[in-house]
Amino acid sequence: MNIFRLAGDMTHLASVLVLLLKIHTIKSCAGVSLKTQELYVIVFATRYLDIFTSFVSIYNSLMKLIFLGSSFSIVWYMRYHKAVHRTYDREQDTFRHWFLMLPCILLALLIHEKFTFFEVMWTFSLYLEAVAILPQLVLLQRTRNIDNLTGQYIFLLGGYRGFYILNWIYRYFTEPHYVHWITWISGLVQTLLYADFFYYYFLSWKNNKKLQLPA
Amino acid sequence: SPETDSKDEL
Repeated sequence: MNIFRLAGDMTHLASVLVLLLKIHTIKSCAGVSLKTQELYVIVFATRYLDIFTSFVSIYNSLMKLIFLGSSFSIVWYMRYHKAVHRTYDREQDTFRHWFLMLPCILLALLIHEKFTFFEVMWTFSLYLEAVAILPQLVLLQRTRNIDNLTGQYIFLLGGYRGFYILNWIYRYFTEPHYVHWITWISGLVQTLLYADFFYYYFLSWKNNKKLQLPA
Repeated sequence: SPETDSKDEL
């Protein structure tokens, strides 16, 4: 464990807590894409298949349970909790996210480190996580005005993979033969997808204006 | 082994 990875995990934890806080306290999921949340459930479900078979550390297992539990409960709230479901703008959240999964599963079947069920599922979850934010960014473009909590959620979610990139660089230089191109490239693509969001988020913060993405 | 170190991340 290094400071970059810890910062990344804490930033990721903060993003799901911000979203749960928003949904649980103000009973609203306005501006939040259910499609992205459903993709994250699949990302964690396929990423943590080995949660019961391979033990790395208490921290590792605890965080896996937190990410699995929070992503499932967010989807449950947005789908089945009456008050929250009412605030979900279904007309705008129309990204065909199942079509995102197909190329990811095909790519995982083609490019992986080892051709085993666990490894292919794990690789699939990496590719899917890289693009899981797309429905949320598309929804953001459509809904124009973004409330602070949703903006913070996306900012933290984008930031965590940025910290992971620093973690990979650190581990590359400190651990011999620590090389994982698949992880690095999908993590880089994932962070780059947030680039324009980060730019407008920074502008809105600098000019102290409401965050608005150009149509 | 390379197996474990890549899976020690979340």
